[in-house]
Order: sequence, then C-alpha cells, then structure tokens
Amino acid sequence: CMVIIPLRQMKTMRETLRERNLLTNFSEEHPYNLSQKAANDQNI
Amino acid sequence: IYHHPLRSYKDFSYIGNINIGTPPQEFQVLFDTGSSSLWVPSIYCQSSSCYKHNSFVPCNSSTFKATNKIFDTNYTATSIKGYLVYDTVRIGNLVSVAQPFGLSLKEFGFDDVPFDGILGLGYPRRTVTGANPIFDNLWKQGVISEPVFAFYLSSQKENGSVVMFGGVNRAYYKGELNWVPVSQVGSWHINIDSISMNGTVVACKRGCQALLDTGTAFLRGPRGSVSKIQKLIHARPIDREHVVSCQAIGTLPPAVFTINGIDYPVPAQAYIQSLSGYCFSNFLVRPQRVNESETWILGEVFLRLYFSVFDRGNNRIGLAPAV
Repeated sequence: CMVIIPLRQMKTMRETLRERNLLTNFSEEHPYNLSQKAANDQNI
Repeated sequence: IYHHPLRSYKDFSYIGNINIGTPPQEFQVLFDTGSSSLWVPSIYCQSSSCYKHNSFVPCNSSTFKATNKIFDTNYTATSIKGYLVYDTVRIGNLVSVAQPFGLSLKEFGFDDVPFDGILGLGYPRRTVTGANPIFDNLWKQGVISEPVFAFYLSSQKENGSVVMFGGVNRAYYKGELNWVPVSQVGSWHINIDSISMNGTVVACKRGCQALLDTGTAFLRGPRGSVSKIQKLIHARPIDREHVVSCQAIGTLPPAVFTINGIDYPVPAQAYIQSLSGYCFSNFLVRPQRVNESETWILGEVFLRLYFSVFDRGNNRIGLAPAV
C-alpha cells in the first residue's frame, strides 16, 4: 500500500546566486518569511 | 545582469513528477512540507514564466471542473493569481479524484525556477475554503493505508531521493525512528530543547520551535543566534554571505540539535557548502516578528542527514539517521 515517488535534487537559487556572485542582499531583502508562507495558503 | 527574478525565490531543490487530468498531463512540482496547497500554471496564463513551464490545458481533460473561486497567493517577491479548480491528480499510482488545486493565470517571479508548481504537504489551513490538501484527500478517499508520508533526501544530485506515501520503508534509515509530537497541530513544527556546539548551548537556550521544511534548503534561525554561530565557526561576512576557510572544515565542531532529549548532530561538512573555491555557511538568518518566539527552519541540510516521517494520524514527526 506504500507508494514511493522519486525526487530529483535541483540546484537551489542560492547556489546559483553564489556561483554568479549575485547574492547581495538576497537574505536581507527577501527573507524566508514563515508567517508569510503560512498566510499565503490562506488566500485560496 | 538577470538579477531581480532570482533573488525573489525561496530556497528549494527537491522536485518530483505528478499528473493532473484525464488523460494525464505531467508536471514537475516541489514537494513542500512548509505549505499546504497545490498549484500549477494554466495554458491561459500569459506571464513569461508560464511559457517556460508545463501548463495545464483544461479543455484536454475530461475530468476537469472549474469554479469561480479566486486563487491569489503572494510569496515575498513572487505572486500567483488564478482560479481554484478540480481535477484528478496522480502521484505515482496514487489517485486523488476531484482534487482542488490552484490554476495560475498570472505569475510573477517564477521565470527561472526548475519546477512548474508546488505541492504542499502541510496541514489544511483553517481558512481555506474547499481547498483540501492532496494528502488529506488521499487519506479521506482511502487511497493510502496509513496517514503518513516520509522523505529520504539523498545528497546525490540527480537520483536516490524519494518521498513515500502511506508507509515507511526501513531501508532508508538506520536504527529506530525517534518520534516527536508536533508542537502545534496545524503545521509541522516541533519543539527543540537546545542547539549546541562543543558542548555549549549556542542557541535555543530555553527551548524553541522548528519547522521541518522540505521546501527550504538551509538552516535558518533568528539573527542573534545565527550571528553567534557564525562567530563560533569563524565565518566572516562577504557580500551578505558568511564564508569560512575551506581548510578549517575538518576542525569545526558539529552543530547539535537536541530534540526530545535526543541529539541530532549536523557536521561541518553538512552546514558548510563548498562552491567555486569558497566555503559558505549554510546557517542563514530568518528575521522574526516582534514578540515571536524563537523559531528555526530545518531544511534540506538537516533533512539529508535525518530521514523524516510526517505522521498526520498521530500528529508527530519521526526522525532517524538516513542511510
């Protein structure tokens, strides 16, 4: 009764930015915001 | 420089395939324990990101059902607008009939993401009207035998990682699962006793909470605690990042997350990322609201080390060292 779904690991945006040296302000200006993430789902 | 859109994405990386509609249309989605909804782009979406991703064609599906309910969601600098619709969703051979999901008509900021949509595995939110998460529907429809799902996140870039539904395969972890009750039914938060390095508590001194989030790549905590850890590992700030000497990785202590009395060490090889000749700290700041209790987000850095079982039936999370 168990179903196993394969997942693929993709490069994260932060890794991409690190490679391109484009990380300036990433964390500061666009922080992962838990409360916002929670609130997002309530909009449906 | 194509800069702005990349900055707006949240951290993510593990992606799997699902099918929607009859006959099935395939999508690559992020399996995310930090959110609860499923959404994919629609063929009627005219945003640039929708042309770059697989889009759902409602008229090609005999089981599609439209509604007039608006789907409108905002992430920090990304947004999606569209309609709530119903159709058959397949995850492997699991089938959720009349599954509500969001069909985007407008997207902002998703141009370069390597997935089409997001499949949330969080708890149903109280204010969501009619949009039952897919896992709840699979359970309600009797498709899965146990209301659990589990993640094995391999450090292999391309393959080996899996999400399993309806049970737990022991082949993916060592020893026994240690169960931790969720601290607030409604999200995958658990209580942490402390975070220590070299035997000294460096964060979460009076206990704190953590969200186990497969939609986040790193370890995120409050500014003060993360700063203290960066100092302890001699990480120096460069362009808002923190880097350490790559030669020093072997000498850095593990960060030990004590949960329910059990230590979960995260070695330096896991919390430091080597890239392009630099060694970056994977501890990142998560700004907190005023009066918000200390909360950490344990993303893939943690979940690659520890096989994780999300047990909706008993509102608990099981952790064991991954194979």
